[in-house]
Amino acid sequence: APRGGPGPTLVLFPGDQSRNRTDRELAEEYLVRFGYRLPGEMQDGGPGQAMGPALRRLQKQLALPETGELDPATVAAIKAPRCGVPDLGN
Amino acid sequence: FLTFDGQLKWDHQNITYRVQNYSPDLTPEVIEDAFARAFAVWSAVTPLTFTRLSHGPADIVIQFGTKEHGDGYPFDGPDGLLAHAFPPGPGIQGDAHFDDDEHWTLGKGEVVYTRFGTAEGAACHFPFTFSGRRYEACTSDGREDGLPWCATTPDYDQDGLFGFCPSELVYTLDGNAAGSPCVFPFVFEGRSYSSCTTDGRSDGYRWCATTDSFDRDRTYGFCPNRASAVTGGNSAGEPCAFPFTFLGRSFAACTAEGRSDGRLWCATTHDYDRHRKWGFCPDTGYSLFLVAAHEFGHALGLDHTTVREALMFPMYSYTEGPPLHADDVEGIQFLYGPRTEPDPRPPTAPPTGRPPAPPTDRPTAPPAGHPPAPPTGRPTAPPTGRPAPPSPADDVCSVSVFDALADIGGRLHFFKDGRLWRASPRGRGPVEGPWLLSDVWPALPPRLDAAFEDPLTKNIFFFSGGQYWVYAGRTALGPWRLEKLGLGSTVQRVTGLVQRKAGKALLFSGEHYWRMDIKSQSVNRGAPLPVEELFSGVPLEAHNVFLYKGNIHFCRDQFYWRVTPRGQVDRVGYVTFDIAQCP
Repeated sequence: APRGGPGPTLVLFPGDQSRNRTDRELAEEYLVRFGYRLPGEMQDGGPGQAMGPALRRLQKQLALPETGELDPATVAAIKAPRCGVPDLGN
Repeated sequence: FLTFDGQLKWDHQNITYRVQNYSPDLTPEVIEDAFARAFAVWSAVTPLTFTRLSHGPADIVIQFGTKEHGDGYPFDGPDGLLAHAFPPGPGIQGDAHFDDDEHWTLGKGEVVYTRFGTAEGAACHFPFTFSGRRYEACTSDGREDGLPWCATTPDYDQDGLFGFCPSELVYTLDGNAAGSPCVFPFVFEGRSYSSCTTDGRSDGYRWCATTDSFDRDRTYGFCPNRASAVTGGNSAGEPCAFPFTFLGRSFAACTAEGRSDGRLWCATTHDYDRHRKWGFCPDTGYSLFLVAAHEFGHALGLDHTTVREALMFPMYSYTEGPPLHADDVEGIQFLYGPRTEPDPRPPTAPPTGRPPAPPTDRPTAPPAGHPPAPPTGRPTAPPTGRPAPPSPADDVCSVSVFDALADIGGRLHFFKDGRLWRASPRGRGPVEGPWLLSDVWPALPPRLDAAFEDPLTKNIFFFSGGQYWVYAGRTALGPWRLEKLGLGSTVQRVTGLVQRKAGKALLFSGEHYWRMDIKSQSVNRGAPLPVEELFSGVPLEAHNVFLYKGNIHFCRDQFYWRVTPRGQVDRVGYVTFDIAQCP
């Protein structure tokens, strides 16, 4: 296998808004923003199992397989461009 | 489809809208056109009309903005959230906001519309040649004033057609200077500026003075984004500056160097290492038309749907076809009902493809008036009678709702109040007719509910009220009562027959259907089945069902829902405009 030299140089561009956030962080923000979960629910039970029901609601709404998991299709969906109107609630 | 809680909707049909400001990505004319077309998507299937106001209160106020733009629901920079809108109501309700950190296009990349010049506003044609050289972008070559221009045909040297590209040197947007170009340098708060600036603003929009002193004259406008302007970064709206230096290397095109996400970027000065000014390179962008049509759906009272192919699905996807899905149509008609009037007809000749047919041109007597012989030579399939005397009702395009449609002899037949028309052999030319039904099939009553030709025997079934007839050649059999088919006495009428396989058909009546053996003229025993179980997305109140060109069509009012052999609704449209090809 190639031993590889120095990797590509990465630069911190001024004003770059594309912060590096984990998929889980993105999902938690998405679930609240679009009405699948109340902000208070974020603390309930920690960031793990409590996401399942909300993810299922999201997956049903977005016509995705209802796995309740943060699977690749769901991650792709939450990163896709979309309308800002919440999907659930007012 | 879903509506908002409380089924919020407008209490009037003449909706007004006002465009409060414009994106620098597109010319105001293109933006206005995109919005007008987006409203037309909804007015085509509802009784709603949309009128643009230039000032004053309007039902729907349209605004471009970035980040927090005054309503407490901030946008998020490029990509992610594209736009949002509020359900119907007073004040901010009904308004639609578009994120101006997006790259707004018509969905297929940058289209550069010109101003002035000789091209009357046509779009740039890239590449074009000028003085034997090839150009891929706007240029100021050949000019002493530095104004960017482009040719609108492939060869400027030959055609001489050109226009000016978007530039602050050509015009400004909004502001208070009526679109006057920037004046450089200008003075703002005692400082001299030689280019557009975002100083003095918190929203990031680039502006300039239109005299040499803003401090003195206070006239200003917003700078349009130049063609190939970058998005995001810290120089949004500025063009790439090729070649530029980055980490000591020279770049003549957009690059993903220095990034881990693979997104292409460029510097907006010739030396990134020194000035650190950059932005993302323009891509296909988002279709303002499609996003606007979606947001206007919200502004009219529709919430997000779970039907992925529908316009009201929350995620953006680009399509070139008609944006409305049957789910969208059903949703908006649930709130406002169907369109009740045909589209206004222009006073001029219809578009090419369908020759004008003034009443005097109509065939009125044989021999010219005789319809052409049927394609199969069979005496009974197509009409053989004399055309009816002309009257306003003769025009197939004046019919809003047909009694029945059916494919007979390979040609679609349109039935209405004792008259019939038939489509041209391949469905591409003008519809022929009318003929009097009594001349062609004398045994039939003037008002039919459905017709069906058995492809195997060529026998033609006609249904009207509680009776049906069968024409075998010139011989009429019947009428018989519907009970003869095995239908219960509660079945008042048959709305259509559709062949499934040889000798078998589906017989429709309202919300139910039966499987039918054509030869024995009998339906299966047992309870009828609900139409919605086999055909989701079609109207339950369809008054006519027929098979045409391999697709099943469900008609309700003047609309049809087309169902593919795979059982999917792939089109909703007007019978007259789409099927009868009326102008």
